Amino acid sequence: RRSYARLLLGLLLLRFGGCLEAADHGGRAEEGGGVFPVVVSTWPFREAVRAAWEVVSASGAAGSAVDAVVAGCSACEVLRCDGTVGPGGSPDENGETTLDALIMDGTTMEIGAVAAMRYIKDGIKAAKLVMDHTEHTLLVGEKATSFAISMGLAGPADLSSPESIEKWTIWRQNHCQPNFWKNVVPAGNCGPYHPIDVPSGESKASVKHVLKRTQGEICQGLFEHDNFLEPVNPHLKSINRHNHD
Amino acid sequence: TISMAVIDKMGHVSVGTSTNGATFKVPGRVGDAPIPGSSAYADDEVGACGATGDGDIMMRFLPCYQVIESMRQGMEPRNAAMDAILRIARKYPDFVGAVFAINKKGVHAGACHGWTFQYSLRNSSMQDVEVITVAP
Repeated sequence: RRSYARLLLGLLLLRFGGCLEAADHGGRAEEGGGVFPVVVSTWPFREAVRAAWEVVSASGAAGSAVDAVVAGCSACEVLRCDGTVGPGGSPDENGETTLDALIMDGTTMEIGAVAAMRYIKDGIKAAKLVMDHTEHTLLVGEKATSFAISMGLAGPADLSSPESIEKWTIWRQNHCQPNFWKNVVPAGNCGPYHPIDVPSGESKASVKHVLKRTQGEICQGLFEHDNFLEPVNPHLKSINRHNHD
Repeated sequence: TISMAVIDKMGHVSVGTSTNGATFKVPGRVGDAPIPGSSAYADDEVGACGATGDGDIMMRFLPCYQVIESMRQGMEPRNAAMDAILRIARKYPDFVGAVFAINKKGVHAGACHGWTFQYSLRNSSMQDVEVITVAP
């Protein structure tokens, strides 16, 4: 009887423990202690990990952890991993591709980063130039571009690709849906957009009321097209494996 | 987005990120990849973290800084990763994102919300890269 109760208890613990694992948002622990060097990367970007591994595991004069990270991330920029890294992907509303990148040295706590950088293909190399040659942490936009070129990186270059332009063209033909706008008109179409100053949480009816009051009759005719105010799934962002940060 | 961490033979830690960001973003929009402590963070004394997902939401919570500080307080990588994800999911139940955590002993883990996540790993006990899948 006692062993039966113990067996039952064991089964319950196994079953409940499994649920906890699944319910805990996928926490998953792996061993792997004490086997340096080690390279870890988001996603199955095997070539990037191999590129970093080659640098950090080289016999004799192995590269530093920083050099290995730059090599691995640069490999993904060249390979355009998943279309979410490097030039030629993720066009903005104007069809342009811009790059964000960061490098951090866990020994010195130094960081170099670039954001919304235009016309330069080497994102993480530019970030490392910020870390190595300035006291700053983050440079952005066209000023980051000028800095990178002044430090010897190739550019300016067009970061679009036939695929990114085609993606952008189809999106525009689909009334620029989905998009990242809210509380603007026209919500269901391409811009230019105009703000609706409505306190958050108001209903669509009050939005119409605001528009009539502020825009007058001109907006009357627009309400026939219900998508004038109705964005496609306003809260359903299209974040997925091939569209994310 | 790639977010990568390397611990070399001397135990020095580095992280890096690179991305072209969200598709059809409003021009000028920056994701969380270049934001210190959001998509990546490292400290030789503790370990490293990498993250990916909806950068507009994630950068508000600095998940990787959180992971490092949790591990600094003694939390295991798995619990530190889940804690960081849960802090965001509690405020934004629909958010999509993931983190990996690795401590200075090389113990690693992943956690995710809203999608299935994978991270890649190579250490000196492996012959090639291994891919680990983490379900939400």
